[in-house]
Amino acid sequence: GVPRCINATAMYIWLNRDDVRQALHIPSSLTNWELCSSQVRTHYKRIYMDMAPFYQTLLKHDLRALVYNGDVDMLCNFLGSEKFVESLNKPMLKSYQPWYYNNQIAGFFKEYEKITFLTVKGAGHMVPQYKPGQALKMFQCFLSNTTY
Amino acid sequence: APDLITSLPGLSEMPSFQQWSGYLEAGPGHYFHYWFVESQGNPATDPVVVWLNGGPGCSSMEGLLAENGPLHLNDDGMPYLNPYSWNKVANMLYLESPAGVGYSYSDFTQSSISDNQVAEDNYQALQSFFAKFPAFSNNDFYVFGESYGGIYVPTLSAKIVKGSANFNFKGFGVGNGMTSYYLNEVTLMEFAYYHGVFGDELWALLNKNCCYQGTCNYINNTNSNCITAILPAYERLYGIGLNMYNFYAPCWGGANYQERYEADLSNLFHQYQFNVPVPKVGSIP
Repeated sequence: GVPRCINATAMYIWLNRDDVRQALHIPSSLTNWELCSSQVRTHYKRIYMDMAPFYQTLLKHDLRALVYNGDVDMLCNFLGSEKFVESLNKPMLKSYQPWYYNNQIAGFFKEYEKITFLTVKGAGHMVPQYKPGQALKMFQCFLSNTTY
Repeated sequence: APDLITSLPGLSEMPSFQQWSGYLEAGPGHYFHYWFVESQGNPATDPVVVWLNGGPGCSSMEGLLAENGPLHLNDDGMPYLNPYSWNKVANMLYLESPAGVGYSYSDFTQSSISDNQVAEDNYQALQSFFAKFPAFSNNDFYVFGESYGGIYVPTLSAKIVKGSANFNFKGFGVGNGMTSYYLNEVTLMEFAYYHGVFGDELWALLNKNCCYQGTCNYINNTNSNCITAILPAYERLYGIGLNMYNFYAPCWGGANYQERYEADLSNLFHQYQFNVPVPKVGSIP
């Protein structure tokens, strides 16, 4: 359960301390915390290969969606997400353009009806970890439905 | 009240916002560990956002402690407050899902777990959450997730939309998520080529053998020449110690085999049975 390339040591140390477990009300009968469960992964059955039908259904409701990508991630790369959002064929409201954080380009975004695709420049897979300020601004803009 | 966090070891002073940690009922015999942090803005009116990390099988405690939560950890395991926490603007609920992940558990051994089961369990857990915290039931509600959360988020959202429980559901967000295996894998080759992971010769081979009239299929191509071309590309991506999570960053700890990496890689090229050697132990130059 220890990630390759990612330093999770601190989480293992802290979350498995007895006093932390007590503070978080974790029963003493449970085994140590692991970042990822190999047992769950081994027994997991994937059903959905393409989430487009879900998005099409959900966007018929009064909902808004944000699909964002750190643009230096290779596991779920931004080009795939961009093409996915494009494939939903929603009317485009704002064409591809930069957004800013501290007067620097923080990434690019495209707005469609009810759904936005946005990149976070220089961020990897875990966007809020690698670009925390940009991630918070993105999150705040989405929640408040204001421009990025 | 029993779930209220009254102390956090290593933190000299508790923050001004309240936090709770405990368990939500996520279907018969399934108990999901949650950690709920109140907004630092106006908890009564700010939205409630549930956060789900992916895997499948990885813990949302990573989201809290290393990504967008209010409490982060120094390398020595001592906590500090994150000035960019998403609870600056929202009430954040971190859910360890499904049972068996992190401190979540089940009363019985599950022979298997599926996307639909996770969605149903998450939906039940949310109902349990709002039963436990009725004061937040009228707040705007959003579902957010990352990575395999790209499956969890829309499937849970669909349950909410179709279900009878009364959530003030306003929207959802997915970060670096699994949205389409096909598009993710097709574009990975393009991404890798245009970032110099492999060069013109291999790119030409891929185009020649895997593409037809401008459309490329790297996913389930039966052309043996295409598969022959994909294999060295796959080895370059996975077998030389690149940090797949953050392309330009070093691979912490070197390129040793580790489970999490395999878990995340299992989202890619699952149609092929490539047998790529595990990188040798050692640091990456």
